[in-house]
Amino acid sequence: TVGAIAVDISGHLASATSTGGITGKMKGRIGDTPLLGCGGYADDDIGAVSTTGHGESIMRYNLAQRILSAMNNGQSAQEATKSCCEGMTARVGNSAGAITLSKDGSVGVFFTSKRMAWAYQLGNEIHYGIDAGQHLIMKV
Amino acid sequence: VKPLVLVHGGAGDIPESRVQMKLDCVCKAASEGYKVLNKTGCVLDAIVAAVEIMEDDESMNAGKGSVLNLDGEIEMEALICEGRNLNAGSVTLVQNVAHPITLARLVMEKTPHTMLGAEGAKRFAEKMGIPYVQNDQFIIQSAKDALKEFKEHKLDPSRTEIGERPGEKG
Repeated sequence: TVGAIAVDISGHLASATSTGGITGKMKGRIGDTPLLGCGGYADDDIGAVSTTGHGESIMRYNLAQRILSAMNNGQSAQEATKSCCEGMTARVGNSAGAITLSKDGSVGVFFTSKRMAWAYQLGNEIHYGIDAGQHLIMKV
Repeated sequence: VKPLVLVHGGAGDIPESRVQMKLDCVCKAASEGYKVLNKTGCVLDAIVAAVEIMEDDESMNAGKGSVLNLDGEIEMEALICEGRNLNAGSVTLVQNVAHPITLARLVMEKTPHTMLGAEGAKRFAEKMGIPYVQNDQFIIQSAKDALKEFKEHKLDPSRTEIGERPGEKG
């Protein structure tokens, strides 16, 4: 799965997620990716999210929607992303990850899987990582 | 607000051998998305540009490089959402399309619906003039190997710890 979220200078947000699904799925299986509130969501009043991981678990937990709800209840983008990914894994099992932007451009990145590659550019710097807690910066 | 495009390349038990290619791809996608956002000021253009780069990259489980179902076929899915007016478009069970995210955007912008799947999505893609691509062009060797391993070991699709591609998640 891949995903991208963006915020513009006026605070407008958008989310995109695309996937090939999961190896060995039954023909006709639909995962979380195309479902609103599961594979992603965007609301200018709160933030934008794109998720990845075990689709059936993400669907059952409504991961993207829960992250935005947590932000609406006062958590930062990072706090909400972490608490909801961990919450999903604790409640229904399996792993997931998500990227999140708040309406003011704050970043959230978290995953309960072993790895998740992520990146964003800010000015002439690209911030990126793949392992838990890793945050590398590269000048461009 | 500082304009920003944040991308991910999928969660899972990514083996060491695939780490650098994943990082290269997400950095390239983030950079392209940021460039488009600064040029057009349009968040939709930016995220579509970023995702299309990752859909074209064989190291990612989307577009070219997608994993296979039990029949050895690719079935892709995509979703796009716009925060300004809560518009959204999505596609599922898509084949023969290089960029499912672009098709999802067209569902949002050109139809009264939010989600299209399977044959209907295929017909809509044709109607929109999206080039037809043979499915063979999306299927890569590592996806074939992963399905073979999956079948031989009767793996649970939720398992993540085995091999390179079998653990790749949706």
